[in-house]
Amino acid sequence: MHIKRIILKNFKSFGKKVEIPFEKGFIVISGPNGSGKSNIIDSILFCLGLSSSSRVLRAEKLTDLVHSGNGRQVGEAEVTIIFDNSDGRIDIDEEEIRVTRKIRVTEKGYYSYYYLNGKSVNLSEIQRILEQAGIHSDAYNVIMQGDVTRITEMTPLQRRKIIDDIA
Amino acid sequence: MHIKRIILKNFKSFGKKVEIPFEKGFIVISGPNGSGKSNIIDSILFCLGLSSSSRVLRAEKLTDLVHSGNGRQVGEAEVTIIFDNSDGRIDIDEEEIRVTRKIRVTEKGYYSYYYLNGKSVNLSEIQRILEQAGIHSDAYNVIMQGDVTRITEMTPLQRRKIIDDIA
Amino acid sequence: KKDAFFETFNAVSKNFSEIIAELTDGEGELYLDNPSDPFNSGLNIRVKPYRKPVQRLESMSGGEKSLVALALIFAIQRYKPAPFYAFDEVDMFLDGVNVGRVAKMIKERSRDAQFIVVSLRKPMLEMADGIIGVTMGRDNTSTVTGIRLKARV
Amino acid sequence: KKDAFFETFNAVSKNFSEIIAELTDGEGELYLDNPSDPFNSGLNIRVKPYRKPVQRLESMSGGEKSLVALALIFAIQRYKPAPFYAFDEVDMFLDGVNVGRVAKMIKERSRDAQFIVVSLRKPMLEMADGIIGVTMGRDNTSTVTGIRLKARV
Ligand SMILES: Nc1ncnc2c1ncn2[C@@H]1O[C@H](COP(=O)(O)OP(=O)(O)OP(=O)(O)O)[C@@H](O)[C@H]1O
Ligand SMILES: Nc1ncnc2c1ncn2[C@@H]1O[C@H](COP(=O)(O)OP(=O)(O)OP(=O)(O)O)[C@@H](O)[C@H]1O
Ligand SMILES: [Mg+2]
Ligand SMILES: [Mg+2]
Repeated sequence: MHIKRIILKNFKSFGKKVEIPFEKGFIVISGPNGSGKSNIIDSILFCLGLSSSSRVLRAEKLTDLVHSGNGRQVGEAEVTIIFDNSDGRIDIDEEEIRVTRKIRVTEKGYYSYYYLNGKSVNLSEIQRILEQAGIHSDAYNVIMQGDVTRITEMTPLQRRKIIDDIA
Repeated sequence: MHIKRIILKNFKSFGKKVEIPFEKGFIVISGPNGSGKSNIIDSILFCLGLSSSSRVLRAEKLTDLVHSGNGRQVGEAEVTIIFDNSDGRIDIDEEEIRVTRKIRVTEKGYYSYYYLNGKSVNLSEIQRILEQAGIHSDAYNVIMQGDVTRITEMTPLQRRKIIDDIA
Repeated sequence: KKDAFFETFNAVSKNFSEIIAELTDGEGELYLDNPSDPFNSGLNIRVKPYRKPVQRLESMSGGEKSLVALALIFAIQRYKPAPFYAFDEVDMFLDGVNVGRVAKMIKERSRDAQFIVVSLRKPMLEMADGIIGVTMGRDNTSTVTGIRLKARV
Repeated sequence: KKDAFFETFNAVSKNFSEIIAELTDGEGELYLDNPSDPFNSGLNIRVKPYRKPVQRLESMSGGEKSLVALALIFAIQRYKPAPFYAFDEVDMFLDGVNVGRVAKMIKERSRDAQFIVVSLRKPMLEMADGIIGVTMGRDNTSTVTGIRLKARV
């Protein structure tokens, strides 16, 4: 069970459709400051519904996640993650599991959609099958830029609360 | 006006007398994690009375600044900074200005001594001549490890307070 | 509730000690300042680096603290394993030798899980099975370039 | 009191804009969200990188934030100049190009003041007039080694 490919459309600094292939094993993402590396990590949290607040994605509001070129915001941001399910860890009879999340910005606010292998679903359905794969919504498997420093600066009481949360 | 030499005796990880010469200009201090680089910066703050709390020097109490080898603490820590005063910026008729600070640990607590060119003085006298050289006790000229991250994580109100403090 | 806490705490504690030994050739442990009253206790960290005296987290160097915090996060992850991990520049304060140790640990763990690691550090790039390069184009959109995938033996 | 604040704020603001231009080829400014009520105002930072749209500090990348925070600190220092500066690993989140820019700025300023900079980054070591190496000896005490002083032209 691993991420095979991430497809980004109008998400943050990814203004056109960008496909990123991933191998199993140890993959390093590198590049200059401000090039979009952390935005790729944000897209994983966004797509899988793992971040409970837009602040985690460094956006003042969810609509800030839509690509904005020259101050104008395009209508829709979409991220698709394709998982390799050849070990059958998720109980769907497919070699590939496609999770897609789309947000559309309108004058009144925004709409958020989730799709599982092309079929429209609730976030709870996505979370259910991710849990089978061992991907929990508290996202302890993702360490964001600055988290390590935050842990060193915590008080012992705050650090103990981490254990409370995962127990 | 620049630092010419720093002499460390039993200060933090400097267990024996160590003399470090400095040129004017751009000097880089480098080396592995835990080797003692930040301790040299701490010694400058300690010697010139620039840090108002021992926590800034990463010591739970001032006595933690005394070198401790194999769990036993030696009696006294001493730091001397020798300034080049050939531009006469400080109104003492000397080419070199020596500032020394010593702390001695006893069962009852500790004693702290300051010396200016060998003569025992109060901290206020040290601060007076340092002010002449443009070295202020708020130590804005010293950026400690982690300060830059702290500023990026501040709220706008906390950031504005920085301006209040220096105005 | 207290049982659930201690089950987690003991498991994470054991993982932490193993990981610290692997990353530093030293010994480390998590401990509560008041084990009989865990929910009012602080979680403290004590590390004894190879040939150095014991130290609490708070008095360590920038790089040492960073390595210990990373070991705590890895200990939690080992308690709740996931099929993939994503790390964004966790090697900030580490010197070259320590980045190499973390890269080696990730390489070994990557037989059982996928590790997607954002890093600018050479020892990480050298250990990777594949490297994805990201740049900002002239049109102000991010492009992914230079995807180098090495065959894994 | 309000006058003292604005005298400082305007001077630091001007320095900040100059330093941002030097470090990033972009434009930047400090602004208060409520200039008529400064003591209840937040100090905000807005930067327009070369050819990119304007951004508030909070939405920038790790390296971009770091560079902007450093520019603010430099702006304050330029308002209250000192004969020496001591910087401990201020280049943490910066990529190689940005470390080089900061090193170049420090080099130019070092004609008027002494800069003592702790760093592990190559572009800093290359720009230095002198390098002091620190290591932990077998007896667990720090030793200073390899002091290389280049003659300054
Ligand atoms: N909605 C958006 N539209 C266009 N650009 C955006 C949007 N959101 C963020 N960006 C841009 O993405 C860039 C930051 O990308 P990111 O944080 O991924 O950089 P990074 O590669 O992680 O850099 P660093 O090494 O400094 O951490 C910023 O410059 C920001 O301007
Ligand atoms: N009183 C003391 N006696 C003996 N050793 C001490 C004392 N105080 C601190 N140390 C040691 O000094 C070491 C840290 O030194 P310092 O913080 O200067 O490292 P550094 O070179 O800045 O490392 P990094 O690159 O990780 O920031 C610690 O390992 C600590 O054990
Ligand atoms: Mg980043
Ligand atoms: Mg340090």
